Amino acid sequence: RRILEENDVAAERVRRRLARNGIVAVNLISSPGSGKTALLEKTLDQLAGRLPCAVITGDQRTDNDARRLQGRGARVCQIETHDACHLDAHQIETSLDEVLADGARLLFIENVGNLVCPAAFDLGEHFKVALLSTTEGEDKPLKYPSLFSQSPIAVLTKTDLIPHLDWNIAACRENLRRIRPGVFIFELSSKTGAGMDAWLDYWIKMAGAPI
Amino acid sequence: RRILEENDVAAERVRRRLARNGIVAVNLISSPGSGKTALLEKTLDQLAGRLPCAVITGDQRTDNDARRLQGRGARVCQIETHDACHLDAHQIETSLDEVLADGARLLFIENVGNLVCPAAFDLGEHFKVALLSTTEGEDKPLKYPSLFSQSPIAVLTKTDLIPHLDWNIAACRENLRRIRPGVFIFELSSKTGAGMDAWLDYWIKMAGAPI
Ligand SMILES: Nc1nc2c(ncn2[C@@H]2O[C@H](COP(=O)(O)OP(=O)(O)OP(=O)(O)O)[C@@H](O)[C@H]2O)c(=O)[nH]1
Ligand SMILES: Nc1nc2c(ncn2[C@@H]2O[C@H](COP(=O)(O)OP(=O)(O)OP(=O)(O)O)[C@@H](O)[C@H]2O)c(=O)[nH]1
Ligand SMILES: [Mg+2]
Ligand SMILES: [Mg+2]
Ligand SMILES: [Zn+2]
Ligand SMILES: [Zn+2]
Repeated sequence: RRILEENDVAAERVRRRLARNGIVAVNLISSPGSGKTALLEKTLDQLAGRLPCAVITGDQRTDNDARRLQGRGARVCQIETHDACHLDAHQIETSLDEVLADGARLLFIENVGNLVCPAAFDLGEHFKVALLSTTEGEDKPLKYPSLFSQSPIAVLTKTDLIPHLDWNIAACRENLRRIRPGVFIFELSSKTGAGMDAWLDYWIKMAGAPI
Repeated sequence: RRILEENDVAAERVRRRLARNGIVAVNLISSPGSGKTALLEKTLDQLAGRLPCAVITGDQRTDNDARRLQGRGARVCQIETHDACHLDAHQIETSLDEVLADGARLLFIENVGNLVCPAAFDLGEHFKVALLSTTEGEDKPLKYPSLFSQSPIAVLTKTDLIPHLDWNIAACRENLRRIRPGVFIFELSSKTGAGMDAWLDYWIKMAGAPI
């Protein structure tokens, strides 16, 4: 509808600007509390000095996430959406001057915690990354297909909790692949560092190439 | 706006019909995977034969939740919203004939997993109940205030996992009370049964009164 069309026009402007400047942008989408910010905390720490990063983070209210991500070597911009349940391309476009001021090569966008609405709004990213924590259950990819079918990368978070849960990892992987054949699945724990090397190496290859 | 106004008109019709028939309805709202369905599984088992219940459950896709809730003594109706990120009053109104056919006194509505959008849509319920799992973190009430400020009851789920988490229960309670002074907090585990007696007793008192 009208809102989506206007959004897509803005998203294309964002996409072109990022491409001209050789910047990779990814749209991290997941439920509230699945560990997006915790993953970015560890990611920024590890990439500092190796790959210049920037972050735009969105929430209905508070700048809690931006404050957690400060001081880790990356420019961070908080958007408070107030009532909106998703970030939109116009908000990203307005933040670009500030967040790209230090020459970032990789832009992480942490969307509002929501498995539904963010999937409908193109932000001009290279692609969407869907996060799913081990504590949420195995059937979420099937129940929320619009996000998972659009995400070439899925991240299973909080793997350190698996011993304490009745959770079937094989079923979860199968559901992810059913909804998005060929999906690339990272399995990691921000808390213990398990699986983080593969995640970090991926971004260094993806965004670290010379312009 | 227009959509909300039409919704509210339908919600008032639902509210009046429930009141005429002495039926209590509650709108369970939370993130995906916070344990709404697990709580209803145990609730329906325990209330069967004591208090007639019914359930309307909403998801983007699948009837997974309705199937989990079958055979527990309550009429269950699944609504698949496809793209919509929340249930609306029109959908509830359309389901009432079927779901109330067995003389239910208590109607649980399990909304689409989403901490944002469902808060904006009145379904004709007595009140909203916000669920928050121990695995989501302490700051969700502050980050998603529209839901938590509208919920006179909050349920902390998955309390059995607390020993394995870095989670500050006092901070979580304080955040809930800050956003909704006087909020009534249940702390329970569907898995172990901890805290379930208080939850069940509450509904028996609430909805078990003679008409
Ligand atoms: N055990 C464990 N807990 C984790 C891990 N990652 C995050 N958490 C916990 O999960 C909770 C939520 O983490 P956040 O990083 O705030 O999640 P989020 O997805 O950014 O949440 P929103 O931005 O509100 O949508 C916090 O209590 C974290 O400590 C992990 O790898 N292992
Ligand atoms: N340890 C523990 N796990 C729980 C508890 N309640 C639910 N879970 C787990 O949490 C996951 C999600 O539970 P669901 O009942 O499907 O959550 P939900 O809120 O209904 O999810 P949606 O309907 O998709 O929004 C499942 O793996 C459950 O086994 C609990 O009390 N303790
Ligand atoms: Mg966050
Ligand atoms: Mg459910
Ligand atoms: Zn939305
Ligand atoms: Zn919505």
